Parts: sequence; C-alpha cells; structure tokens
Amino acid sequence: KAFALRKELGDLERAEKSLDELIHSSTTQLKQLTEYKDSQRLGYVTYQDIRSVSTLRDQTVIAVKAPAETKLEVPDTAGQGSLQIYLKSKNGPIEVYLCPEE
Amino acid sequence: RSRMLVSIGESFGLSNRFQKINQMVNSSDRSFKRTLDLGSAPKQKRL
Amino acid sequence: AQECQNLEVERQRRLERIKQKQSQLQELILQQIAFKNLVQRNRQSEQQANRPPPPNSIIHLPFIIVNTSKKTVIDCSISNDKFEYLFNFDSMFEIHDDIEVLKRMGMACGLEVGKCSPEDLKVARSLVPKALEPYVIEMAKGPISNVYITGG
Repeated sequence: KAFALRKELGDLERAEKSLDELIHSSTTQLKQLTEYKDSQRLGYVTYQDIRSVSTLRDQTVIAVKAPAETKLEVPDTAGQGSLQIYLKSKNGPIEVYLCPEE
Repeated sequence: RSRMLVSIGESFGLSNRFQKINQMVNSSDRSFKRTLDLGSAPKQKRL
Repeated sequence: AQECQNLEVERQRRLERIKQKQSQLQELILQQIAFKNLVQRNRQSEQQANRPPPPNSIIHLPFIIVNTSKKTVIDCSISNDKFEYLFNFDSMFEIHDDIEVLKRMGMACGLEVGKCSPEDLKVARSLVPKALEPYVIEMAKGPISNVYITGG
C-alpha cells in the first residue's frame, strides 16, 4: 500500500508542476494581452452590451472606471437601512457613468 | 463597524472577489427590512 | 501503518492544492477566452460599421459595475478632484467586475457553466495556446471538480 501511495504521490507531483507552469504561462499571456495597443483600443463593452445581460436589464447600472489601486470600501451597516460604497483613488480621478436605459 | 475592502482598477483580478461583499449587502438589506417589518425603525445614522 | 498514514495525509494535501490550482487555471482560461473574443468581436463590428462606436457609448476595460433595483434611491457625494466618491443606497446593490459582465455577455463561450456548443468549443479552442486545449475540452463538459491530469 505504501508503494502504491508513493507512486501516486509522484504522479500528483508531476500534475501539480504542470499546473504551475500552465498558470504561470497563462498569467503572462493575459498580462501581455492587456498591454497590446490593439487590445487596449478594442477592449471595451457598449452600453447595449451591458443592457443585453438579462440580469441587468431592469436594473439601475452604474459603471465605474477607476485608476489602478483604487480602494473600494463597503462598511457593514447591518440593519441600519443605508448601504454605502466608498471609493478612494490616489492615482487619478475616478469616472462614474450611469448606463442609459435604452 | 467592520468593512470590506477591494482594490479595483486592475485588469482581470481574482474571480468572485465581490461575492462576499454582495452576500454581506444582501444580508444587511434583509435584516433591515425585517426590523422595518417589526415596526421599530432604528434611528438612521448620518455620516 | 504509520508510514501509510503519513503518505495518505500528504496525498490529501496535494489533492487539495491541485484542485485549488485547477480552479485558478480555469479562471485564467475563461478570462483569456473572454477578452480575446471581445477584442475579435469589436474588431469585426468596427470593420463592418467602418468606424468605431461613439466614445460616449462605450466603457473600456478594466471597469466594475454596480447594479441595483430601479426603485433604489442613490445618494452620491463626490470630492472636487473626483478622487473620492461616497454612494448611499436605501436598498441592496450588487458589484460585479468586467470579466463577470463579459461572461454574462457570452464572451467565454459558455465554458463558465459547462454549456458549450460544438461551434463555441471550436471558437474557444482557437483562442488558447495548444497546451491549454485539453483543459478547454474538459471544461466544455462542465466545471472540472476532480483532479484532471492532462496526457501531456
């Protein structure tokens, strides 16, 4: 039984190593992807896209475009009836858009 | 008061990073509506 | 018996780590497919329309959205330099990031819920490197919960 367990541990070790390599390469690819000029120019959604999502159709939708490292804070206001979102940026102004209905 | 903090503004963060916040907001809202139902609306605190 | 027990504990620990890493890799694959799909779609739309969409009708990634019922009263305070915002809602809201919106737009080919048509699977496979294809094929059948060891 010990021999079988040791053999399986060897297989799992190889599987984990392969996963680590794939995670690393995928993270790198994603980072490069977001840095390509073309992707930056074409990486957008339209208001229609947001309205096409069924769970957002009959909702008020606010879109927030914030600089990197902007802090989003939600205090736990259990039972107080007012729910808050606090946004604080240190790298530039935050843009907030109200998605139009149509 | 406890609070939840998330850093935004970066591409492709961890998945479901707002799940806990959404759950907390949902339960806060429910507990408030329950107190309303019980008729004793708590004094609203203003920031 | 003691040695077997130690090996079994190590096996469980390793299995847990592999499952967590598989979940991380699946999310990375979904993000890569969704983003590439979005860029491809926008490129085709712009070529067909022969022009980019009006700037005030689009939101570039990265962004987040906050959605709430239309009945919700929202009070918003903004600092002069727009570095700080305070929103007060009188009812519940949800916050989602851009990738979640892309998934709900269908940009991840339904892989996030394991409902992927053969055509979608073909598109998804074309958007990832060869090494990730076995995972995409496996994800198309449903979220990979057990330990999936690719042949490679």
